[in-house]
Amino acid sequence: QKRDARRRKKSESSSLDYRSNPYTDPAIQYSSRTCKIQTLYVSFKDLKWQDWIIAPDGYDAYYCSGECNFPLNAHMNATNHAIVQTLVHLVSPGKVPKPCCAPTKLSAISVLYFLDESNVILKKYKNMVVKSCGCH
Amino acid sequence: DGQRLSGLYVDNGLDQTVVHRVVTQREKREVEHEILNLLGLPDRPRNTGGKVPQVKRSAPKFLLDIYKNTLGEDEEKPVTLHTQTSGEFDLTGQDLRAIDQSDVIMSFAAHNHHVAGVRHERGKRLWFDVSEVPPGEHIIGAELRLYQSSDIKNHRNRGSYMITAYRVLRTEDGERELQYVDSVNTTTGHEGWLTLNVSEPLQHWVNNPDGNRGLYLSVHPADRSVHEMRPEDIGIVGSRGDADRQPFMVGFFKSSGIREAKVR
Repeated sequence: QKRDARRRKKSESSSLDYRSNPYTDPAIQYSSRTCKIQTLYVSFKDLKWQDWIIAPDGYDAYYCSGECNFPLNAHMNATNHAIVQTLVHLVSPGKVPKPCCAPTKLSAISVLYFLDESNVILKKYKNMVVKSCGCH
Repeated sequence: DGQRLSGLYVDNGLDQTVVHRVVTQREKREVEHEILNLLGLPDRPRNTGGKVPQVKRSAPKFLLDIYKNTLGEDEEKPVTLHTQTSGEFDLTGQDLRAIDQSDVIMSFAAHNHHVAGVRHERGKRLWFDVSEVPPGEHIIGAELRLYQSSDIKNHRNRGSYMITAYRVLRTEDGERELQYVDSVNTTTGHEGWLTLNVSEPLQHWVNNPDGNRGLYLSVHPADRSVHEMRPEDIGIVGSRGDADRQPFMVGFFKSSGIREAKVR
């Protein structure tokens, strides 16, 4: 009975450890608060800029949001420094912040608009669309 | 629902977006200005407020043609992979290379710009307002586009012709000096766009705004250079012709890389 009680206690304890283990806990690993790309549409149509912007109607800008928790490399494109910073954060959570969830890859868009009544400009804007997010 | 900028929206943690709070008109204007600033514009472009844009004009149509046929959804692919049979403007290989290299492509509508002291010749004078070219942009190239209609009134004008573009240098005392820019051969009955390389004049006008006296277009039979004709006689559409066939200039620019920070 004593042996069983000890085993039960150990099992409960390891179960608690399991729940708080960020490497193995799917609840943490796949939490919806994990750093990931979020949808954001900038609508030139809603801004009522269609009297001067010819194309496009708007564009998928996206943004990055969420927590940078372990395991960072699972699906977050984390930098090596982000991993170190997360470790330091775990040691001193009050002093050191978690790494930032930010874009890792950006792409361009082209906007066609009237410069004045008769002249038109087609301009390429670099780094306007978030393609992927990661922890920095 | 057309109200996206009326509120601040947040993720509720369940992959759903909910309204956090409604923004004021002032905040909405601030957001608008931030996006304008991002586009490198201090404010909405002048003279466009409330007016219906004239996309049917030749210059906007040309750039829309480039936008639809060469850029596409994914901007990372090289231009050549996107190129379908381009619309009515017949983009050449040279055009595609310029488009591929360009960060900014600008069109300039032709104006009938009167300069005192210039005698009216049979040729056509075209003037372009290039004052909006951002400083520091590297000019990759520029072309003048003229539409030639096969429908001509005087059938005696049938034959081969040469169209020559000159830069107008000086107009004091009624004297005019012309500098050769480029020429193109054509025949009556041809229908479509003709292009002339006008990179040198654009470069000159951007660097010397006061020296911008426009271009002079001269048309003469291919075998008789002294017999100058009116461009209309061989079907060249002028500034008063159909809106979608009016002459225009297009400039291709490479960005200097310096972020435009306009004070507002």
